[in-house]
Formats: sequence, C-alpha cells, structure tokens
Amino acid sequence: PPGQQSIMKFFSKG
Amino acid sequence: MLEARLVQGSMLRKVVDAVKDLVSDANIDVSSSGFSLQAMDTSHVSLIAMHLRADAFEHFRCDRPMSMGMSLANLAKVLKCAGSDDIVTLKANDDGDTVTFMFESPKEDRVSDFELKLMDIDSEHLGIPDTDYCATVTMPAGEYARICKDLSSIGDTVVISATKDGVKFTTSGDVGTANVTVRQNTTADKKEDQTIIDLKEPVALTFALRYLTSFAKATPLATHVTLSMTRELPVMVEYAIQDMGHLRFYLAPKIED
Repeated sequence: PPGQQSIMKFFSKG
Repeated sequence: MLEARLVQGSMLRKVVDAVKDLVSDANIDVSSSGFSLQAMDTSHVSLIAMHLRADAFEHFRCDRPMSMGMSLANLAKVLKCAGSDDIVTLKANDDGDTVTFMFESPKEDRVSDFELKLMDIDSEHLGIPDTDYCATVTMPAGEYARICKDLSSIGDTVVISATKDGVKFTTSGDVGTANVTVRQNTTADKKEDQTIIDLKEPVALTFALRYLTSFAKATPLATHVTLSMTRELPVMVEYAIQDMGHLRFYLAPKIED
C-alpha cells in the first residue's frame, strides 16, 4: 500500500 | 526433551487466536527461559513477539533449546479441543517431528491428547532494540478494540497523536472524518477502567487501521493494552499475559506518499 513502510526497515537482522 | 504443564491452558489458545490471522506458520522457540514466538505478517509490515516465562508453568523442563515450527491454524484447531479450564501439558522429544498436547479437565475425569505435526520453517529473527518512547498510553483493552472497530468503519488509516490533552485517534474516508480522544483517567472506581498516559514529548504517527484492528484480537488476554510511540518508529501494542509474559505487536508507521 502507498506510504506503508516495512517493519524490517526498523529492526536489525540477527 | 520438553515437558511443560500450564494450569491456565486457555492462555495458549488466546495467544494463538490473537496471532493466527496475521501469521500462518511460525516457529515456537523453547528454551530454559520459556516459550517465545517472533514472526512477521506476510506483508512484513508488522511483527509479533510473544514470551511466556518458564515460571508461568507448573512444571517446566527443556533439556536443550528447540524450535517447533507449526501451522498456527492447525495449532488453533488442536487448542480448540481443550476445555476452557483444562490444564495443558506439552511434550516433545529433542529430535522429534511432532509435539503432543495433553488436556486434563480440572476434576481429572477427562484426559485427551493430540499429536501435532511439526514443520521446518525458515524465519528471520529480528533484533528489537530497547526504545525510549515519547508517549505510552495504557488503556482498557476493550476501549482500544472499540476505537479500532469504530474508526475502521470510516477510514483505512489512523493518525494517533499524543499531546498533553490526551491521545487522539483521527481517521477520514468517503463518509467523512472521525476523532476519538482518550484522556488520562486514574480515578475510575474499577482499576480495569483506568487509563494512564505517560507523555515525555508530543508525538503523532499514521498507521494502517487493518493491523491495529487485528491486534485487538488479543483483547481476551488482558484487561489493558499499552500503546508506546516514538517519532518515526513502529508503535508497540502490548498485552500482558497476566504475570506470565507478554504479547507484543509492532507496526511500522505510514509515511506521506
């Protein structure tokens, strides 16, 4: 959807 | 091997019912600290983090950490077969491909067991940093559910703004606009009706109502829900699982197109 950010952008992998 | 006996077995069902529509398959990680589950929804917009502490269980034995991958729809089917007051015991072998759920009625006059097949699930584990939130509002879980439901009938997104005057939920759609303001109320006769707002700095964030509404499926778990917000970061929507653990939902904010 427009403007919706992914949660992965905020939390680090690992 | 794993052996875990939970007197309030219905808690498990409430947790699974709260998350199964967001996540279809998930790993339940078991270690000496207890049960945990971390999973993203299929669109990778929200993250679920659940923890049930080992001391929440009447008996807990986990010889070595294990990940039990399962279909949450199938897990929900199994847990639905438990009586609401049943004691639930989980058993699994270290290298097994099944987990067994045993349900005992409180009067010990009915015992049933269900074996659920496990599956291999590749899941990415995300590190969730500790955050100093600008605003934290603890409100009755039913009130949060009602706001989400009411606003969803008007619009698709909600702006949640926390100021010294309270926390305002705003939406708009073809019908028009809607605002709901929740103010601090620590004098309610019943503790379950109280609302507590801890504001360090004003903050306003925009979210998809569809997800916030889905989180409200956890309402049966707790009297209260806590919303924690900070600028440009995901909101954390937290339900305490009594004094046994927590179920947290994180939702990424929307930005201007």
